[in-house]
Amino acid sequence: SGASGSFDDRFYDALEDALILADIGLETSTDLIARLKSEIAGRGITTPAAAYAALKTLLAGDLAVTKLPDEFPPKPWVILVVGVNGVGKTTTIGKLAGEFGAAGKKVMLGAADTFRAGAVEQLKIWAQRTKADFVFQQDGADPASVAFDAMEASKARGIDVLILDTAGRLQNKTNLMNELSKIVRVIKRNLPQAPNEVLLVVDATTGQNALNQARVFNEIIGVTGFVITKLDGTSKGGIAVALSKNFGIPVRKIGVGEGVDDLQNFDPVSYVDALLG
Amino acid sequence: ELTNRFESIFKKIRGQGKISEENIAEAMRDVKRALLEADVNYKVVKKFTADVSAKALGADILSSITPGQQFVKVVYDELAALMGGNARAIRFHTNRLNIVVLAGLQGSGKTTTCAKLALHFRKQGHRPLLIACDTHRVAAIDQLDTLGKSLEIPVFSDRAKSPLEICREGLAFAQREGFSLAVIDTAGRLHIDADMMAELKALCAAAKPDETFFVADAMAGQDAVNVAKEFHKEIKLSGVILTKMDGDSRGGAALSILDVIGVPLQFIGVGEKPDGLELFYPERMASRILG
Ligand SMILES: Nc1nc2c(ncn2[C@@H]2O[C@H](COP(=O)(O)OP(=O)(O)OP(=O)(O)O)[C@@H](O)[C@H]2O)c(=O)[nH]1
Ligand SMILES: Nc1nc2c(ncn2[C@@H]2O[C@H](COP(=O)(O)OP(=O)(O)OP(=O)(O)O)[C@@H](O)[C@H]2O)c(=O)[nH]1
Ligand SMILES: [Mg+2]
Ligand SMILES: [Mg+2]
Repeated sequence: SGASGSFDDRFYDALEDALILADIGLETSTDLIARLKSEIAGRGITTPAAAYAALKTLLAGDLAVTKLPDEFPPKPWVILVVGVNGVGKTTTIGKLAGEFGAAGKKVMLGAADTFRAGAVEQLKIWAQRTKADFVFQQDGADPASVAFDAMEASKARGIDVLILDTAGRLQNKTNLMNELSKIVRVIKRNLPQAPNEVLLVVDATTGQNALNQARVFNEIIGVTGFVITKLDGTSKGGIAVALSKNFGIPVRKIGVGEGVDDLQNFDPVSYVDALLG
Repeated sequence: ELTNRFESIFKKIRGQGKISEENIAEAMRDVKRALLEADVNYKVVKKFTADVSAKALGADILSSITPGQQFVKVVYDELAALMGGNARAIRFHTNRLNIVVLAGLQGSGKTTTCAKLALHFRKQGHRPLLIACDTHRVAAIDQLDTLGKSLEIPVFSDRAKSPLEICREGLAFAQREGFSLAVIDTAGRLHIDADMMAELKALCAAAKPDETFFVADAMAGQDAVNVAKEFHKEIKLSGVILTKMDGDSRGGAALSILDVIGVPLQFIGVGEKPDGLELFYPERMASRILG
């Protein structure tokens, strides 16, 4: 025990270990421990349980949250889904289609991943499963052209929600990020208020590179929400904390499995509980 | 970057004569930060910094004109040795069918890597067959079919059968038709999914592969080593392939995995196209991880 309440260095080191192992990152973890120390001193906290609770409160506070709006005044409400390769974009779109469909919304899916083998087929099956409309073109088509077609079709058919899939792309690939800028320009030109939501899908197993992903995607096309996938695994997805804190962008949804129902609203309190155990 | 940081640390202690444990400790904290930023597992970082501290104290850093550079060399050499320590050539036979299985978490790049491996070995004179044993993921067989067609590499699949059945029939087909290499794609799965791990274990037991690769994503974080350990425990991995190395992830998960499960990292994925496969070079990876 030391002068700062009844907690010694070993107590704080153990906490910092847990935060780092959860992918919260060295800088964010060190900052959290510093803030915890002043909470403990300022509030005269003396038990480990209370210290843990204080840390959880700090973490939950850092995790901004707003779930997707339930009403969609502009029709179609356009959601653009982006992110690096393999994170779960297409599957997340399938889950969202299921959710909106169940809420009585007319949904359309736009297959603007015209590059990857089997991508259009994969999204087509999700559209069939969730009874969503589906727009696609031949492989290798210009993705911006698919986005345009999908928007025109959505307007014509009175679609409530249009969700556009895009190809996975690593943020350091300038030509691919340019392609994404063009897709957004074409969307905006077609409907000035669109895209109404730009979701960056982040894999919970990702380490510190998630911060780079968020920074670049946000700089180039503006991100309005995160979806953290694969939280049914053993990764704690601590990068969500660093993401929320550094960008002030909310985590909209979390993916907890491969099935259509495996999408949940983000709840900071239960998330933090799972994070710290 | 790291070398400059160490130069400034050691510069201010030059005048004091002997480099002490404290000086090394301070420099080691910078190494720790670099490794954590690179996603090396924290437990591996602690063990590595302890081992290297001992080595650094033993090395002749003070007598060097540039102690910072000397220090970095000790760190870098240790890192490269750790990652290249288990290196060995792929063990294929010239007179019979060779079998490769790819396994890993969802989305790590297995299906794409199957096509890359088939192409890589065809260029070396093999006659490869791709076997599509992922009956789980939406349109997985379509994906491998399309990749195979674009490369003119045959793909064996059967949408009506189980992964184990497809594996058995695919290998029998490969034998009959005289292929020299069978590359088996499997569904992405969680290491904590008992049913899926049991399915994978049964598949590997039936296939008796010459190489069993764990396919890991270069951007994986702290948990990657735990996943690799579990897969290794269930199906005894013979190697690792690290994908998406064309990104700007430092790839520290590679160090953790190699350190903890002790199998070689054979290839890295460096692009989405079938030619995006390279051999792994520990020295290059060491400087990438150190940033
Ligand atoms: N366990 C688990 N698996 C998921 C989750 N979300 C997606 N997946 C799986 O992750 C893999 C990749 O999902 P996709 O939807 O194809 O990912 P993507 O981002 O569209 O991939 P690309 O288009 O190739 O960049 C698939 O096997 C999915 O079933 C999740 O929340 N949990
Ligand atoms: N840039 C880049 N992308 C890659 C690399 N390897 C795979 N990918 C991409 O990563 C995404 C996922 O690849 P898949 O081959 O579908 O991954 P998987 O492990 O088979 O996925 P599941 O079967 O769902 O578990 C695709 O968009 C691939 O094009 C690589 O080395 N570099
Ligand atoms: Mg996709
Ligand atoms: Mg696959």
